[in-house]
Amino acid sequence: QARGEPHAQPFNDPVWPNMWYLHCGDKSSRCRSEMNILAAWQRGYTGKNVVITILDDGIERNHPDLLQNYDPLASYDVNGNDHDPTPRYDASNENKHGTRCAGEVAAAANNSYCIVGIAYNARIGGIRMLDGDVTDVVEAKSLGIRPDYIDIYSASWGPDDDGKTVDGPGLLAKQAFEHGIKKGRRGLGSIFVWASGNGGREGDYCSCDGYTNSIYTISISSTTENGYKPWYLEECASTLATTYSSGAFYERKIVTTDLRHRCTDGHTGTSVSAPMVAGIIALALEANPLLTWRDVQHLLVKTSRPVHLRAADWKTNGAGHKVSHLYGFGLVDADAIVVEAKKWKTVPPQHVCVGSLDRVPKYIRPDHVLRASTLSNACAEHRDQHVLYLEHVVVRLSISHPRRGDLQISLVSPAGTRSQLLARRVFDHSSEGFKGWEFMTVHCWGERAAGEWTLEIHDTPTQVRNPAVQGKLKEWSLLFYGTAEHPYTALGAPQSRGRMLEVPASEMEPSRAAFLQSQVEVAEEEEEYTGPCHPECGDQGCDGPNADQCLNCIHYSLGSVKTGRMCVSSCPAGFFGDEGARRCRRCYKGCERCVGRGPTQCTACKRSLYHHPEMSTCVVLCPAGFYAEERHKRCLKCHQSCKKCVGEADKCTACKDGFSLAGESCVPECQPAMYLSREPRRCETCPASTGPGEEDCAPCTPETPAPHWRCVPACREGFYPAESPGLPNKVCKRCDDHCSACEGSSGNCLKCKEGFSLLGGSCVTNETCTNADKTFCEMVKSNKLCEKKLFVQFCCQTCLMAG
Amino acid sequence: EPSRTVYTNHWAVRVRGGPAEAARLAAAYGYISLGQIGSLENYYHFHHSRTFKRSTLSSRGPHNFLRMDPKVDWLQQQEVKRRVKR
Repeated sequence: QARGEPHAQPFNDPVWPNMWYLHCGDKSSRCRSEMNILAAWQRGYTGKNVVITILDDGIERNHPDLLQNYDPLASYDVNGNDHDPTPRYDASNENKHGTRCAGEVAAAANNSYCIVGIAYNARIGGIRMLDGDVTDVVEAKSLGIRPDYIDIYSASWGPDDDGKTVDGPGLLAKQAFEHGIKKGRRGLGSIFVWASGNGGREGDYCSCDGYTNSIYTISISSTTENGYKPWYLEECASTLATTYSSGAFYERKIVTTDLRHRCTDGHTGTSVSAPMVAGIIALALEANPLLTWRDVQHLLVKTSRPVHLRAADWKTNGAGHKVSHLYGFGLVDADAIVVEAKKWKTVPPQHVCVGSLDRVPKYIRPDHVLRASTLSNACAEHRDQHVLYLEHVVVRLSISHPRRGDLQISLVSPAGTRSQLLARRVFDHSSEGFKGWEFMTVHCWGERAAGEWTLEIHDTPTQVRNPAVQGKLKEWSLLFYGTAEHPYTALGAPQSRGRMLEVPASEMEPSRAAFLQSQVEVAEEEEEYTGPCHPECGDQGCDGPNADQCLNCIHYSLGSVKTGRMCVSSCPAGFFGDEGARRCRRCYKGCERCVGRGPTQCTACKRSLYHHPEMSTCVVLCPAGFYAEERHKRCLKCHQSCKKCVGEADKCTACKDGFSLAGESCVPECQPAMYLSREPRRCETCPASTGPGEEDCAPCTPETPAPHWRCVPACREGFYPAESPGLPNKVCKRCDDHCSACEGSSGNCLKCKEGFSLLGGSCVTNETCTNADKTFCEMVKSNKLCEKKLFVQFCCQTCLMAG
Repeated sequence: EPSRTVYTNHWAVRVRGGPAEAARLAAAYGYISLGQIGSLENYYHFHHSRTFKRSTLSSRGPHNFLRMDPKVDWLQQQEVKRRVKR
């Protein structure tokens, strides 16, 4: 329900009466004023001193409704590389989009022209960047224009919404987003508002758009006048909030400024909604200019409401927020947001916890559900990464699949909140799958991060497929974004909670135990929780539905008094289950799995360490007599005759006493005039015919007579003497190409063949060139081109002569 | 059918030494420097007028020499991204 409608202000703008989504001007007609814009205006917030820019096809800066608030410093023409963002005019008025979006935000009020913008006193600019080839450079430039001056960037564009595209920002645009949120607004962070997508009719899903799906953008969807899903609306789990927009033909559209100094009442699509939210955020920034980019997202989560928006999937998440895949946290409320903004205290710093990467391939069988679970302690062991309260959750995954559009992916949080990360897309026939694609959900906002997370993948073939080709989940991992403290209270939630998971008194310091006891006594006066407990909770009940709200556990408790505890069915990697205490205890440093705390109780090791099965330890390098087996990261024993080996048991590099190295094997050492027979392997006396002559010193083995070997006092020209592993004597090897006499290979040439000259021990072509300037030679030298056969023609001699 | 990549005659180049060095390099290898890319320090926008404006093949030739210049850390020929207004 809308709060009491404030009296509409007597604006003289002719289309003002038609702005049904802002006020009930005519009491006899329908209106939808739940966004409470008038109430925010009546508190005095109209966007003063806030700067917004529209990233689009330009802005008609001399439009009578935009002229007053137009800000040249918030404008640029990236397509034309100048400072004038005026759109290119053509017969079809193709480039009207930016001008229409700009009017919604900051059309001047009471100027007897068109409409009233939501932030009608804000400064408005435009960045012309869609009227030409869009590249990563164009996007990065546009997202990074005057980040200390521009507060809000509103974008209503993206990759094709054709239901088959998976695309997002390139390397430079990603860096521009990151730079904006870190450095923009003098460190408070740029605010990027994004239209969630227009591909509803094509069955598109906005998680396939890397811009709306980014944690740095505020993704905005739309609802119709009567709270229905517009035909063009894309659903996904990264949508944060919603505004009214257009809908079916019998429902009203949005009025705004149009190209050639006109007004329009025909603006449609999700691009209606993003600028509206940009305007509402401008009101919030006027109320509190110190809001950070994350504060703004928290404010939207906290103040947006489902009101009468119709969706079958409204649910309450583990933190009590109502959320849907169509509308995020609901319709924005300008009055609520400015009231909250005014008294807002900056949320604690953002922590990022990168979960472990599961690289065990899993096949996705058609018409079956693949479930993959991971138990996370949300980086509780790292103070600067620990995420106790969630903001965004990202699932990064790689999937190979014969038809990407048949896939549906969901994520279930420890509190049981299910986010659909991907729905079926009938037009997506691609066999490219997903390669490290990041799906983002805001549906777990405010929940605890620690516990068991489950990824579910459904493959429902829409057409006949080759049954021999199955999809495969190649790898996946979770990224948690959030805070280590409760975002809205000075006291951390664990301290303010009613009761806490049982902790043996013997494990606490006396003063701490007394403090916690006092907390328990105070808190017990609070209202009792009577709802269902988490399945892992024991017989003593719980304070809430989560695994960290149990009073005792069925299996094990994980965590500490300091970081908070939770009940788990089994202990995660790095911990072992102490049956007696029913606790997960930490393994020795470096152990991934163990049976006790000691350094010799490891059964599996952390990445980069090798498990020594005989010692049950984790080591960086395998000791002598063992080799590193890479597949399972184990130290395995070398062959009994080897002292050292590499890669395999019988690939010896050193031998035990009484054996000598022959190739990669250790063979028994034989006395002079004896040889090693193959079967049985033992030393036999050489045949009497062998003697001390030059021809006679071939290896004394019947099976390798090696007639081509000769013993020579020195190598002939064109060869050099080199050590040869496994042979007692040196071997003559051929000099490098173009070298006729040498002391060794690469750079040790003494004399070159005809047509080549000796330079620095190498032979280079006698070719010279005339255009080898300093820059060119620096490039030749720094890339060592003269050492590469293919590049000898690159003036090497000239450059080397020049020093 | 996946759409083919279309390459432009614009480059993003990461150069050490500031805008003057970027301009010098651009001139030395036949490009025009269109300045820093937004707020990204050390990243510059180069344009090469003697390369095809759009091509399904990536360009080589002098661009390889620019890539090999000791002052250039990274270089990327720009590809056309299909973007739609919503």
